[in-house]
Amino acid sequence: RVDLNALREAMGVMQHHDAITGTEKEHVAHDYSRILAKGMDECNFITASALSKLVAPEEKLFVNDEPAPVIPFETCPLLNVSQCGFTEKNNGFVVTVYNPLSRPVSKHIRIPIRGDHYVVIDPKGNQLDTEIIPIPESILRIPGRKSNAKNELIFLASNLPPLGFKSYFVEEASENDLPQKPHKNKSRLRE
Amino acid sequence: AEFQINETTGSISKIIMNNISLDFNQEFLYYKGFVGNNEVFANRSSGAYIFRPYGKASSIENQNQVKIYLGNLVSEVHQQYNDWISQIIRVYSGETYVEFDWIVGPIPTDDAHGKEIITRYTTPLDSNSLFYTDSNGRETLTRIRNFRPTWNLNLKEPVAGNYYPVTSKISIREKDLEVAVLTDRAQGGSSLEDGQIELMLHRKCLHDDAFGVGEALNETAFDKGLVTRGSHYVVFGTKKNPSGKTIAAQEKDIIQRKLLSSWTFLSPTNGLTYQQYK
Repeated sequence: RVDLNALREAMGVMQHHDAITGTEKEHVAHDYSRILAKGMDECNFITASALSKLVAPEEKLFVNDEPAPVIPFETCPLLNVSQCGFTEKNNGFVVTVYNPLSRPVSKHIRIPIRGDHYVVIDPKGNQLDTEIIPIPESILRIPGRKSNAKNELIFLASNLPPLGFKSYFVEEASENDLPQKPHKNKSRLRE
Repeated sequence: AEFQINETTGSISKIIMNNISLDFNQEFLYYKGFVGNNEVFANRSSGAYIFRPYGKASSIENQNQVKIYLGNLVSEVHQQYNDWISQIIRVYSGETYVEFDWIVGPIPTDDAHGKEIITRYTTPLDSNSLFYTDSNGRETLTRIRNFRPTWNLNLKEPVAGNYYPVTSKISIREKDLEVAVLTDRAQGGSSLEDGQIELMLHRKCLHDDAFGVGEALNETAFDKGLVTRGSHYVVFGTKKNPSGKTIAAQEKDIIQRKLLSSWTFLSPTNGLTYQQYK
């Protein structure tokens, strides 16, 4: 799979040269970052096509000898500075969480967002408890961060199947649109 | 897990986990890097290849500003120590660990030595000079402070000589109780006093150490010093925890979930409702 070759080569270079330890010159470190980012970028297609097969297994791989459409899965490589262009541009989106372990796990998902109110629906149609917490000022001012996200949306992706996935439907809502829920389930934030 | 914050200092003062309440302190400190002409080993500067601190670690002068967010899913304390160190202490509902999400940088260059920033966790454990690291990613190795197993040690570098690689875990023990710090990346770490664990977070050295790279470890991005962000997961317990899992099993579970974390993908809804999309 040629889509993997760029990352294969990057990993080969990194491991051979003990990259990312500070013992290379700085412009070389930047070059390593460039090579690695390019390699990961070229892997996006293969992860999206592999995940498409899992998400929609009933779809044939080829329709009339034409490749079946690949679901456009995006990743957010800048989550380490709480930045994600996709979630900032879109009022609604689907979060698909893939579990690479061979046992069920749960994970708290954190997504940078611009708005203040969101509804998250799990695969069974249940509305999930969510919390929205401001991103600290120290992260907002990290040099190079270009983001309008001021908050992070948090929800629990529970019981993800082994080597499997769950998808969550996320939609921005006004405060009035949020259904009233029992007190015990209502998120109560206090600053 | 639960934790308490000292209202005066804004720092963590106690953690409750696995039915055990433990006095707990965490602070940020920095070592000054040694500066020399590199002509003999004694004059070797601290740099990219070697860690040679000049004296003991100094506390970060700070005015710790704290914001607290309490919720059903997660509770967070946002700490701002100064312009270049901040942290989020976080507990998720149902999880038996406390996360320390630290942000360090750009490190100021206000003296010739440079700064090597560490975080230090202090507990009352009598760890008897022993600590444990998972150096090399294979097995957990016992480390004894100021000691080597195959020769009589006369340590000239009491700090750096006790630093070891930490791939994903460093821990201390007293009898049945183990306190571990799980890392999200390989770091250097040590236990310089009983009950303490410290880990190197970020370094800015203003002089080359003459081991080959030919430039100081003084990296920039966007014309500013690098900012680094990462997480430590603190967990403690015994062989008989209320969950039925031993502390070792809990640690292994957390490490797997963090280092082989689930992947998150995003897709557009194209304006569809949930029912239409489904």
